[in-house]
Amino acid sequence: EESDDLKDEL
Amino acid sequence: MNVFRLAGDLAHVFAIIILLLKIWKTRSCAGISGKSQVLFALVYLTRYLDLFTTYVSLYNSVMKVIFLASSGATVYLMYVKFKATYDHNHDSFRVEFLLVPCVLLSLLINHDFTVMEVLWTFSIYLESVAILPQLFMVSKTGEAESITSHYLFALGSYRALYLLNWIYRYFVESHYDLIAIFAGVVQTILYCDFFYLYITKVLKGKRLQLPA
Repeated sequence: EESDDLKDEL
Repeated sequence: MNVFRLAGDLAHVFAIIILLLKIWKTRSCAGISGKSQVLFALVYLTRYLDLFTTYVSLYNSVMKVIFLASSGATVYLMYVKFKATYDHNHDSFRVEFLLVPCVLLSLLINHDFTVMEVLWTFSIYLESVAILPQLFMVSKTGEAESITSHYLFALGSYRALYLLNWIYRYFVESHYDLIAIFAGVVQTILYCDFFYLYITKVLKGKRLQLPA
């Protein structure tokens, strides 16, 4: 999916 | 978390530590662009606001705190403690040429028109070009100390490793984020010229000196 609400990257 | 992502994050932390140690040990920030450092601090401030709203993992939170604290410390060392050594005559890049387009672009192209999302998008766009004042400074003085070159190499490697991480995530997790990918590609391209000089000169023990 594009653009998770959860941004797990820094 | 995959190996590219971890290596990217470590390269990023390594870059920041190299820079802080260089400034601290030499008691000087000569050759370092304060403008780039302020832009990076702004990048972390606008991106990691979610530290207070969203919990992802301990790793995620600790890294965010490290980036915020270390960029704050770098700006403090440059503009307060070792201000006298800051070479602002050569740090003459006009940052409004970066800030204004990044603000406009983040308002126009984002995933969601909310304050947090627009600020995140702004930070992604700004990060991709935040190194330009530093590269401009190197091109103006025509050289960079080897420790500054190591810093730039580690900092540039970080986003290049993230590109590999995104390729991996696309195939393995079907995850992708076009804004991050686009900005990451731009960011990595900006370093290519420097990577070439680093590999052909610095790694062979020569100073990084640009052809006159």
